[in-house]
Amino acid sequence: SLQCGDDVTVCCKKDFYVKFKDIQWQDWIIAPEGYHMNYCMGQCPQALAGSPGIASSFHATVFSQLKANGINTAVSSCCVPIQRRPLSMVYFNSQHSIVKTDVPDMIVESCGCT
Amino acid sequence: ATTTGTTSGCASCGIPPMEKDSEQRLLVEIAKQQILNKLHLKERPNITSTVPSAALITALRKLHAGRVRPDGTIELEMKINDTKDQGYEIVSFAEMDEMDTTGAQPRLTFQFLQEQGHSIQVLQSALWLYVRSSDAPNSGPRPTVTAHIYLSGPGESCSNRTLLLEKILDVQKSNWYTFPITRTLQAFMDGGQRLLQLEVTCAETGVAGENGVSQNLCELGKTMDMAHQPFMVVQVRLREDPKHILQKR
Repeated sequence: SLQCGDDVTVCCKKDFYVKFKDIQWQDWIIAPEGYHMNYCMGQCPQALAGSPGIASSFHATVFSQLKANGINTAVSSCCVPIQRRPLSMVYFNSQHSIVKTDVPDMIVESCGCT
Repeated sequence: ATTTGTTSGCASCGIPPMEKDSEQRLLVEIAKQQILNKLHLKERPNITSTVPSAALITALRKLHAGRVRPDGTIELEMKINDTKDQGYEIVSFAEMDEMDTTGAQPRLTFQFLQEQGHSIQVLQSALWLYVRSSDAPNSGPRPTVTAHIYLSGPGESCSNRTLLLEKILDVQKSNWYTFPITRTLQAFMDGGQRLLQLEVTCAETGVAGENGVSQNLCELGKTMDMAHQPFMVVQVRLREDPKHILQKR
């Protein structure tokens, strides 16, 4: 997956890290120190849409078949997360309790065109 | 965006281009909301008095949640749940209230806030108590402590309490001891209550005379070392509340 630079055109992953101290949440979130709230942005031109390996799925296969047979469809292709990982957190959920949990699918690892 | 040939702020959601700062502020608010939603919290908890760091470090070690770096920050141990549904490990520290009846042990009160629309499945739960070694002379028989854990009913009297379990502990050296109370906690959660009150009595036996109770070795009450504050470790899983699903239907 592409890493977004300053000038974004094609589908890529934008890194965005928030330190809990910077948003005054460090008093109730014990760990980690921050959150990689990466997101996907950019265009999915026809050439990239549904390219296998980028966002391979049944939808992409059908889509590339249509494309290969020159059947121009109104379907547009979107830049979406294709790999995500959990966020492990330890936090105070009240005066006297600490909670540890792994929140699934919280961090975008890579992006691709549907 | 492709029709006009110019790149708009957000191709998929059509938000007009923003200047850098307000875009960052918007993203941070979105991230905050996402984290609170995923933790089933309506708003961020308001923490006025935190747990003493010594007790916190003890609990994190028991949670295998990670280690504490020299600068005091915590390095999380990434233990990824294999199941998709979200499990939680909770460490709840006891609030202590001294019993006004003489000789009885302080009562341990644990607070549990339950999320509406979810019922909780208690996978495992245990009470952790720190028991000091006996300072009796080594010549006698191995000192032991008989610990009794009671579920305390409402009100002050000792009469309406239910014995949950009894355990004989070898107190050759000070250590943490666990007392499994999974079924009790599941019944408590199913009852939708908020405060779980336990009473603990620890009688050292085998040292002073016949069944003489010589000293209390469980660290409880105001005099204890804060790093040895009793706590409960609970592993739970959220279940969609069957009643709630019916409503949905």
